[in-house]
Amino acid sequence: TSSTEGFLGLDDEDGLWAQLGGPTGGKKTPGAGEDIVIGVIDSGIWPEVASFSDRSDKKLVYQGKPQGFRGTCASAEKVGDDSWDANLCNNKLVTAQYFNAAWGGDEGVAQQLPWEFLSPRDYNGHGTHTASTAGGNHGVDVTGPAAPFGEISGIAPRARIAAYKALWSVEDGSTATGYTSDMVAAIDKAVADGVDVINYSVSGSSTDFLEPTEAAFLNAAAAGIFIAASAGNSGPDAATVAHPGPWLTTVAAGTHDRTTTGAVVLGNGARFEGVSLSSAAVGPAPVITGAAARLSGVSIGAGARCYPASDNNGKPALDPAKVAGKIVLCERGGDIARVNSSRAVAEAGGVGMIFVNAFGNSLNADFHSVPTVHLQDTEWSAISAYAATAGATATIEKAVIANGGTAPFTAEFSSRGPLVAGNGDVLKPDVIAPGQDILAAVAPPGQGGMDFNLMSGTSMSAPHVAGLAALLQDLHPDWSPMAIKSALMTTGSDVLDGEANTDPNLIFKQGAGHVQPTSAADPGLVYESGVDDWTAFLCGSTRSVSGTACDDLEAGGRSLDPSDLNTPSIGIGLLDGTQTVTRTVTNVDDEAATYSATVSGLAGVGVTVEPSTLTVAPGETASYSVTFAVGEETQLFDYLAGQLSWTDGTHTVRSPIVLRAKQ
Amino acid sequence: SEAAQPQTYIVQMGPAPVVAYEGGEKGLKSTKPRGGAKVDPADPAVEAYSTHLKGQQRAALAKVKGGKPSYSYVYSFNGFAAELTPAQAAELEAQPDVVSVHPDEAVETD
Repeated sequence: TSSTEGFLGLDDEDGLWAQLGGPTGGKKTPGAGEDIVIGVIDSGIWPEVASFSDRSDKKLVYQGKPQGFRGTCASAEKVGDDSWDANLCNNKLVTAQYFNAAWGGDEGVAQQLPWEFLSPRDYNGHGTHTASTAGGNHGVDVTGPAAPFGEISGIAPRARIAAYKALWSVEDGSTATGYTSDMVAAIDKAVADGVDVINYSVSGSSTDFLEPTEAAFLNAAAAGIFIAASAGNSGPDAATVAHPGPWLTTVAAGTHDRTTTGAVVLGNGARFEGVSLSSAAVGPAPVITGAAARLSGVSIGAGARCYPASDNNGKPALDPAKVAGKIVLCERGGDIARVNSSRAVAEAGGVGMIFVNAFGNSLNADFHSVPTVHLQDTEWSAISAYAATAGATATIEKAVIANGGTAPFTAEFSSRGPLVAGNGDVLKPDVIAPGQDILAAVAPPGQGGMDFNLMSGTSMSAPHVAGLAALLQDLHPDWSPMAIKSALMTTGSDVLDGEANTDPNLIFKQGAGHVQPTSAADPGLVYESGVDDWTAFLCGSTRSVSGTACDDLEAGGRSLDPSDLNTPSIGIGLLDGTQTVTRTVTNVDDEAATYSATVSGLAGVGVTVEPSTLTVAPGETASYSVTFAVGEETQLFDYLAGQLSWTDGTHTVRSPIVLRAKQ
Repeated sequence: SEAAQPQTYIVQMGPAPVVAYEGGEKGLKSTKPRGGAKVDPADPAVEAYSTHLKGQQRAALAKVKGGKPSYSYVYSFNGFAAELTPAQAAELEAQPDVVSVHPDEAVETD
């Protein structure tokens, strides 16, 4: 990406990149994420992007495949009717494969999605974006409309990419879809190939810990593979977070500090500020609403939303005779791609677009076909009232791109807890990372011919965490996926949404907090868990586990209470009177340390940490318990929240707590 | 009659998939110094266990005279995907070696 590495401190003097030999390494020295293989299960890959080249100035800068990696490239791809292109892979893009049996194989895809490539090649652009974010090369020059942003780099720039295409694109590139059976096949193959990290920027269950992809990820995690998954884009509604499995790291999306500010000034002097990438100002020009500019026979709704023909049964909504030379006020419409409205304005001869949300959606910096400013829904009534007056004009200002804005905030679209699965005994999302207006490489066919584009979603935040996991695995080869997850969680910081970190609403947005990679490299203590722990958790939270396995675990003295799973967060779905949860920490520092506990929040709940100090030698573990007691002042049935922190003067190991109380 | 139409189901079988398998004379050891799968599909012990799992999958499907399977999963998930009628899916779910039967569901980019 163009700026989130800086926002995360990766390029700081003492940042993770410097600790790992720099973003590119030297001639004979490894660099950040060296030889870690990131498996990206997505819509494929555009291999010609410099982010995936194994050369620099035509010289080979990646040698062979990492030790133990076994993935191969799908046979050369077919182009046209009878010719075959060269192999897609190289020493950076070490694997590219595709899975489409659920579509009926190549024949089914060819019939249903005739524009799609019958190969791992990405049509949509989403897979290229997530792969280049997680592990694209450092210092790739951006071209096309995004050129003013300069260079991009992946989070783990020396990692290798293994692309598994299992999502297939709609023609306009607005989304890509797939089926669980193909996704499980891709996961199974990535595990067999020996990837180190998996990124999964794909929707998933919010209710079922043992849905097939979740179950496949459980075993992948057991095999030592870190999994980053998108929390979902169903915010700001509560209880929408997906990917419930505690063995994977579920990532919410936040903003970062790059601002792309734009504004429109109306002829009456009113100025409205929003988000824009307009490279030049336009206006003053006559302004007209899309509804007023619609063609005869087009509905008011389609006109107001400035639908192009592709979104309006083959008929464009706007009348060129009414639109030519004007700035058009368009409402953001439903599920259509945001850039489609500006395309419709351009096709009708318009010179600019004022794009206003219909609801409280996020504001997004997109590359539009005409100079555009994107505004909040609250601006609609004033602008539309003015646009309806005779002689109305507007000027869209040139956008200002800058770093150093106030951030992070939770992205409006980011899905939130509480998690439906597990009845509140598990906190999800786990962490939050940059996911709004992320610039990365894309595939031109589904992205209007561009090689680089901005995208927003938890699809964009998950690969940030996948890249960070690759860096942490490079730095600490002996850490398990759960140790990496723990380090990212316990060192998180708070988003700036305005609520206290003892407010459950904040915790349900950010989980343990915003990732802080430099701190995560040295977390002090980590919370580990493994297959037996997850099985016990499943025994306690679902009946889908063999009774014998559960009996054996219980006979061995293992708690089956889901709240006792050794996670870096604490969730109690229903606190009835008193409940004690236990946790075990492992010292991953090279010195012994004595930690003291503090608890904040949880008003009205009695909280006792026992013991309240822990002395832990390097590599050793220590256990503690936390007892929660409902008091007379406890607010019942609503979620309560707090934070448990262990500090040794150097490290702070923080865990969020959420619970509901019943008396 | 629509409800009886075949569709793709994902069938999860009981025995552990390859990465979680620790039995066998040789056992399965990590081939990687860090992270990554603990299995090498070319390892004879892994190959033997994979073959065993696939045999069990075929046998389960044969019992319900189901359609052609589209995938056999063995490494991180023991099971298969196949086109089945709802009745065949229910029959499979009743088999002791079958953990769960899930209809194939659509997913999308986030």
